[in-house]
Amino acid sequence: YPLHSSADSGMEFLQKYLEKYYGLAEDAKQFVKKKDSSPVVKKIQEMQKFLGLEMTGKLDSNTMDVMLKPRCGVPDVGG
Amino acid sequence: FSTFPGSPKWRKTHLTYRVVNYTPDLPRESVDSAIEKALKVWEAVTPLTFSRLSEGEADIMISFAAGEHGDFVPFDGPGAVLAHAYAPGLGINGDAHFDDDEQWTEDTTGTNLFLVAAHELGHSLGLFHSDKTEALMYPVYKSSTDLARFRLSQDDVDGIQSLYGPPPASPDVPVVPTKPNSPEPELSLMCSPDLSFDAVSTLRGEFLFFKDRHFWRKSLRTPEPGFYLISSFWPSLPSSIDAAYEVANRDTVFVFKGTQFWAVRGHEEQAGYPKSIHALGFPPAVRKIDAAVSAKETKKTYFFVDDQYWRFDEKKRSMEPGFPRKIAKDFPGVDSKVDAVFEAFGFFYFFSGSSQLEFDPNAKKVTHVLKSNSWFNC
Repeated sequence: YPLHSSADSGMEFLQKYLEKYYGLAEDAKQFVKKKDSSPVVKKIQEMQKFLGLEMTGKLDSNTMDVMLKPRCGVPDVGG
Repeated sequence: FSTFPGSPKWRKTHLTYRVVNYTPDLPRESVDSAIEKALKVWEAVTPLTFSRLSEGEADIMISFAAGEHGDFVPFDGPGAVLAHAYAPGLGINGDAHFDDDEQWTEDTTGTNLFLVAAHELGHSLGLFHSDKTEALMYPVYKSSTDLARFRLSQDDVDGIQSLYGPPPASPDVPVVPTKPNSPEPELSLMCSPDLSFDAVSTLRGEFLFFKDRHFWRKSLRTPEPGFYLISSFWPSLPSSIDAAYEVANRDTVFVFKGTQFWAVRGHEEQAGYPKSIHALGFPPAVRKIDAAVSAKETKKTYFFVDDQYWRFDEKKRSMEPGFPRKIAKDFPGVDSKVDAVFEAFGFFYFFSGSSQLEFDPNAKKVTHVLKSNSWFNC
């Protein structure tokens, strides 16, 4: 099987993070294809805004750095 | 700040908590102390009070677990999620869970239990996450936090007070907004010409001026004193203390209230306290100490009670015979009740109400009369 490229695992990590903390609908299959779609970009920007990051809408290194930091398990938005 | 959807909050101000189990990373008393200190952070800015249960169902059940732990939100091993907590309410609500795959520490070499507990207990009281990076309720753990200067941010205070309001005004201190970083009220209090102190003490070259639930910490190197909650340094110490003094060669400050006294070494509260003042040799009729000071050179400690004083030999660790004696006889000019006293630069500084007397113990006379807050450069 082709090894997951780091980009894929980054996307997977991003998807789980957004699902867990930002209420992204769990839509496993479509996420990677949709990553540039406006709903996902908007979710990424929502997270970046909450965490005090530049709202690039992309999984840039600053964003990844903060996402990798230890944190509280309670969501940032939603219920 | 934000609150959970629907802003659930406790409908009572006195809450119970229970540490259900302990992490193997720390001694039990360290866990208890961290939790107690974390609760005091919120207690200080709200009408809420907390008492600990050792069994049964408490409002806030605190537990350590790894992986799946019965709430369908499993922990994820070391790092990433450190802990989680539930909004106020019955059953699992209000509870706080800590991931025992983390390395819990009292400092910041691992994951500091006090910091995470203060955050999680914010959830247990009804706060959701804040997007202010300086806020305690910001979701990402900040290992760089200076524990000695930890304080709630304004956002945290505004958030919790949006649910429960401010603490009841304490009778002695003029009502001061509990905004931790608004210096004006502290300044007005600190520079009030009527300011008096409950107790004063030295501590490792600095000066501590105690008043109700707070103390000013003054170093000779800085013009401005810091203003802190007693409980933010020493969670077990009471407020409105009666007396405090440092025994320098033991690097220990002793704090008195009523018939009890405590010992602290820096931040560390010493085990085995509080003890009874009568263990020092006071007669049963003595129910409180007004002020105390330990002379560095002679290693004698002076306890002032009403118009009399006792002298304690720190080397022999016993009260000296021939006491009590009249204060005015041996300290001419020190005629009124002593609120507080400390030794500095070879002088005794006696505080009585808003006045301060500088007393030269060699010349046995008052050399200066000052305002009590003359040390604050008002």
